[in-house]
Amino acid sequence: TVGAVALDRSGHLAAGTSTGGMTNKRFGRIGDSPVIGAGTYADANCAVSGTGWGEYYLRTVAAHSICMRVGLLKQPLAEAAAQVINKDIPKLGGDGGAIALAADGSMAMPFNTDGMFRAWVGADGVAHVAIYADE
Amino acid sequence: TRPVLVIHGGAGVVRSDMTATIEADVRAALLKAVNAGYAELKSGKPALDAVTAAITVLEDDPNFNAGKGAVFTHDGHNELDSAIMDGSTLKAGAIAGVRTVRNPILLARSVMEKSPHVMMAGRGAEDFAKANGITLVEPAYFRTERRWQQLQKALAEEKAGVAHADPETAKHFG
Repeated sequence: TVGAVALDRSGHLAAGTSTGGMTNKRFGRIGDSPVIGAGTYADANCAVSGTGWGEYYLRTVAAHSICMRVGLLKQPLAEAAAQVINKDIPKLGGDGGAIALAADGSMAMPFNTDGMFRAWVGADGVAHVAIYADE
Repeated sequence: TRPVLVIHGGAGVVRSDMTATIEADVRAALLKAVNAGYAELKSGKPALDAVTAAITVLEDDPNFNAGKGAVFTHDGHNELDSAIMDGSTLKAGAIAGVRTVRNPILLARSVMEKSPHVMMAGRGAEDFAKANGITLVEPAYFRTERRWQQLQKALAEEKAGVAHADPETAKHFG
């Protein structure tokens, strides 16, 4: 699965996700990636793209949950994303990660696997690439 | 506002399975994708353009499970899903289960911008793609030997009753 979240000069956010699904999937199974609110969501406060065990992201409406925590509970983005990806979902048994971006430019990339392929350009305009948790 | 872009290429990373070559290729592709997306933002284009630019690069790269290089279904097909959402308008577009769309993210965006609907699936989504000038390819375009072997391994494990023995072929990772 791949995804992107962006904040433009007008202060607008967007999110996108694209995937080939699971190896060996059957019965027309569809995961969270194309389901708005589960694997992909954006509003005025927050944008999220997820990657992981889709069934758990669907059940928790993960992307929307993160953005509601930011928008309604006024939780800091990193806290909101960590709560959903590293606490709510693992409690249920799912693993994976997400990228999240808030309207103030703050970003979060929580995951609970060995690593997550990720890259970002922050307000400083510098590109970064990372894979493992210790990077 | 100063533009910001974040991308991911999947969380199913298993450190022991990463060779130096794969890791170098993946890092280069991620850098190319984030730079492509950021170039859009830097030139004043909307966040949606940055998202589609970055994801298109990753879909075209066989190292990621999206577009070319997607994993195989049980029946040996590559089936692709995608979604996009504009936070400023709450408009959204999504597609699921397509087999001939080269860049699913562009089709999802087309659904959002050129139809009154949010989600389309299967043959209908492909018909919509064709009608709206989205690039279609033969299903073989998506095939990579690495993903095909992952399916063969998963099928063998399933048959032997040892599914999930190898995290790389674990059924839940995208």
